[in-house]
Amino acid sequence: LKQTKKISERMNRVKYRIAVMSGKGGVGKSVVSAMVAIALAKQGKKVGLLDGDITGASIPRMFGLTEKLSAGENGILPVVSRLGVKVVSINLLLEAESQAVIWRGPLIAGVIRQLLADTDWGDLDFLVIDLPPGTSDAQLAVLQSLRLSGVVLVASPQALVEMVVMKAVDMLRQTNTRIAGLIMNMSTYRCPQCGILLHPFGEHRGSGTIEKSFGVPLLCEIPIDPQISILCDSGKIEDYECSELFVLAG
Amino acid sequence: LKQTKKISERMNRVKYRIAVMSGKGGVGKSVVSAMVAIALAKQGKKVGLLDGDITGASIPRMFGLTEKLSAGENGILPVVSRLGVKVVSINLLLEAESQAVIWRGPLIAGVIRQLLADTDWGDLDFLVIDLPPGTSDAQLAVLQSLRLSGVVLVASPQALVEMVVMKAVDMLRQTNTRIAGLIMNMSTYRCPQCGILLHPFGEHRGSGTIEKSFGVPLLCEIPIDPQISILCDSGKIEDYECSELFVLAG
Ligand SMILES: Nc1ncnc2c1ncn2[C@@H]1O[C@H](COP(=O)(O)OP(=O)(O)O)[C@@H](O)[C@H]1O
Ligand SMILES: Nc1ncnc2c1ncn2[C@@H]1O[C@H](COP(=O)(O)OP(=O)(O)O)[C@@H](O)[C@H]1O
Ligand SMILES: [Zn+2]
Repeated sequence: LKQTKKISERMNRVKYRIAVMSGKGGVGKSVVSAMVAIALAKQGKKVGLLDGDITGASIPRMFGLTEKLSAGENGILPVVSRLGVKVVSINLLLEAESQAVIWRGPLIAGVIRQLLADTDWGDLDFLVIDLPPGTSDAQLAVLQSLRLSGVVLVASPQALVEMVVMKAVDMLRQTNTRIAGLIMNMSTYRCPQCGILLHPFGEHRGSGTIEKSFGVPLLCEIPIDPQISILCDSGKIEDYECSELFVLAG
Repeated sequence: LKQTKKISERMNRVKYRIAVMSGKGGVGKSVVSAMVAIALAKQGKKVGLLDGDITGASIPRMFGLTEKLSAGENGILPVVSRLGVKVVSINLLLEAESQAVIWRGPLIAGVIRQLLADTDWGDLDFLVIDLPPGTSDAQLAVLQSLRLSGVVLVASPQALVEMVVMKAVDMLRQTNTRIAGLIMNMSTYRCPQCGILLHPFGEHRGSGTIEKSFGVPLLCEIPIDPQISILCDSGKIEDYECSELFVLAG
């Protein structure tokens, strides 16, 4: 297929291809994808960020991007963020960000393959791909179109979430995809008034340590921080100081 | 199509068909679906609960259901919970709950239609359908297979979440589906130590009141309560005392 050849030509110019996945929605995949991309850009790396959530895209909003994607000589031109992250998302093609994208699976997979084949990322050190919840068309399109360097899993502390994240782990195992590790998000919250460390979603109740229950290394933990959702809501995720969390990204 | 006729025969025995939707993952759709079904069962109503999340099913875990679905004379027999909620979920067909279900859109839609056509719910006062995140195959299968009495939306307070929930609202408007109202979940959390009311995800920053930004009535607000995730994780959601929240369900 001509498209497959185009995808591999584009991906040949990308040193590392990292997907961020969880299976479960709302655990912070988009936040983690954005933070990883930002941390890498701050280290001077050339970074691309593909929003793989076609019906629920949220990356452009987090970065405050309002320009639309345009066509250049060599293909679709990503929108570049303040810190230099090249972003591609379906929301950058819509007239209004809250417009519904009512597409069935085959179309979703087709659009993801098209964005991979037709985007002119140029030379990149890292391409970060934010995957939507589930183990269906979008995930299969990415896993089958390119060879990932690794996947970063995201979970929150509930055992129910662990059960669904393990479905994603099962899919990655079945497709022989390397798992770099897991980020545990939103397991603690420090009361701004009395300073006590709280566990709004309960303490991680998985069996033993996180490594043991998920079978992958724990990369880092991100606490609940109202600053994160406030900055995401106002399009200023690039202002969040989280570099110590993402030294690992290098 | 024979299946369409079978679905309408089954649905003719159901007084009210309610879907719980948000577009965004992790906002509490499954928790709300379970709570609505439980509140109705406690009022003596005959209630069915269909887990429409095929690749990330979590309803059986919340209810602690481990029996599998079986075939009766009149079709698939739901698994009945302690309080009498009839539950159907793909996880009740799997050997292990954390097994991946790696299916593309057309198969997902097909399975949902099959569960609607072949399940022997009997006579019901309410059928509650928990929809997965997104505006794709699963949502289209439900919206196009049966006439919903209404949809209950679920959101959490972030503006980013509001933007994605509005995509679901757009889909419901385009398909002329009645929206009963919205449940705002996880906007507050009371510190168990000092008692202050906290907003871990920021205060609702939508324009004006919730009704104004979403354009639908606010049915109720559910605070972050560690009891909810602890009971979900241990399969005891039926033990959660939330009846005052769900008087509205009647
Ligand atoms: N550690 C955190 N602290 C506070 N808010 C968070 C945190 N992680 C995520 N959020 C907020 O939760 C919501 C869901 O995060 P998102 O990255 O969209 O999840 P996903 O991509 O897994 O659906 C967003 O509004 C985001 O701002
Ligand atoms: N109000 C709440 N307080 C505490 N935990 C909650 C609350 N609502 C949801 N949860 C927890 O958050 C997780 C996500 O909820 P879930 O209903 O699965 O969301 P969705 O169906 O929208 O993906 C679950 O582990 C659940 O126990
Ligand atoms: Zn306190």
